[in-house]
Amino acid sequence: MHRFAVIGLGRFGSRLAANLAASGHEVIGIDRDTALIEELRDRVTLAISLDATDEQALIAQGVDKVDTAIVGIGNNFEAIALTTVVLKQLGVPRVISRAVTPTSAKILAKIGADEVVNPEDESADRWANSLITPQFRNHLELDPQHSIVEIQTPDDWRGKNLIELNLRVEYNIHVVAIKRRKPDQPEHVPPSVMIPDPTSALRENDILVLMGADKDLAKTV
Amino acid sequence: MHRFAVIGLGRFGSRLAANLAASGHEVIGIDRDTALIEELRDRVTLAISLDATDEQALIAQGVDKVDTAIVGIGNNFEAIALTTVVLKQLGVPRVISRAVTPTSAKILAKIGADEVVNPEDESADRWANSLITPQFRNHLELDPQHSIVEIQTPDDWRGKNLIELNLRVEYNIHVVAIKRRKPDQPEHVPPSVMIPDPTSALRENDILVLMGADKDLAKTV
Ligand SMILES: Nc1ncnc2c1ncn2[C@@H]1O[C@H](COP(=O)(O)OP(=O)(O)OP(=O)(O)O)[C@@H](O)[C@H]1O
Ligand SMILES: Nc1ncnc2c1ncn2[C@@H]1O[C@H](COP(=O)(O)OP(=O)(O)OP(=O)(O)O)[C@@H](O)[C@H]1O
Repeated sequence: MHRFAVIGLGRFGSRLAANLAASGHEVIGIDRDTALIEELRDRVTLAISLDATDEQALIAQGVDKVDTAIVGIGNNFEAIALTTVVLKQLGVPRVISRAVTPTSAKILAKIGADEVVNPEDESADRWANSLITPQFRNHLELDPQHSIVEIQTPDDWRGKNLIELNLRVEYNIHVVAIKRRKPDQPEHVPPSVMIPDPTSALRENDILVLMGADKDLAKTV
Repeated sequence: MHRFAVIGLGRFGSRLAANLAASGHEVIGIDRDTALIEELRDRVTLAISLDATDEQALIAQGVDKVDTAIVGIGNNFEAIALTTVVLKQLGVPRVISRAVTPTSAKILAKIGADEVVNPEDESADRWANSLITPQFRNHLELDPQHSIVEIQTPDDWRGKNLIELNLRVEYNIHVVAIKRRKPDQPEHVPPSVMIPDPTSALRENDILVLMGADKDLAKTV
């Protein structure tokens, strides 16, 4: 069972703290804003109002004993940086600190952050990818040049089966799974995930889970 | 070629606008803060300082002609809501609006938003998952009960091949790919993605890309 501290309970920090606690882990939530502490009190193990840059206050609350600390302060780089340094000095094994710019990310890494998190940029990157390639309904990056993606069955693949389509030779891609609706399945139930049967003809609403090089996957849309 | 408008150029909006423009799409960036407009001017097609709730100003700048508008304003629900209504009235086909809470998400959907985005919550959810199950180094959700995940080769699987491990029968999971380092590959180069050879023994540093039901995948760690 892992012990966490989340310091800075804005939108990112409070959501993270509540999620971690909801999955059964011990979570200390820290913020100098007492209203936020009251709001989060029932959803974490311990919620304390204090200034995160106050080393003695952190020790008094056992923050030095956690396994992982996440600094979710947003608008005050000095506070993020100082809190990061203090946490590492207190011996916290893993400190994840919020970086709002690439420069602050570099600085935080240099002063001890084990990882950096930038919630707005990470979300913007994902949304940009889904807007740039809307045909990829889902995406896992295997490496910078290979992915697993989900696509709707292209019109000219409908009615053909995987043996006829010969995707490995034609496109150098693999069909990892097919999501197909069963005949009388209600709309709100997600389609069933199936291992592809190479002899079964693809249907209009099938969702294909494909794996391959990004340049090859791009040719399917 | 898709035409976008990004309204509200804070951390999320400016990153999204710059990413979309960098991939070759036409992007109109809008914010009432002239300093932000200056900062983004070279990285988007058109950057305009105006108040997004001003319908006439939006029409004058051609915002009514875009395919997709993203409202990235954060701290002012009234402005997000009003801008959303105005954009739909102007006939913008797809409007993605920022919701900071579940309640605002419901309201925005009711008043016309085609989708909602909540950058801090989306990022917090991803980070929580990776902190709760650190053994899953990557994750794609196929549906609420099935996933594709990456794991380090478990110790007791090392030296065995996939035929011996018989994962389909033992765990009801499939190995979709294996990431393996080549003997003299430098550290900074990612391991190569390979289709699994069922007769090849798994090695200590192999990363296995597995697919199955979440409850079955959980048994591998
Ligand atoms: N020195 C500090 N000690 C404790 N808490 C702090 C300190 N400085 C800032 N905080 C808290 O960190 C929280 C998040 O920081 P802030 O609101 O500046 O960033 P934000 O980018 O708006 O956050 P979010 O995007 O997650 O809502 C706030 O609730 C604030 O009270
Ligand atoms: N009516 C409006 N018209 C145009 N721009 C607006 C309007 N209201 C707010 N904005 C702009 O939206 C941008 C983002 O909003 P805000 O800073 O309130 O949210 P935030 O949550 O801090 O954003 P982020 O997390 O993306 O940095 C700001 O740059 C602000 O100037």
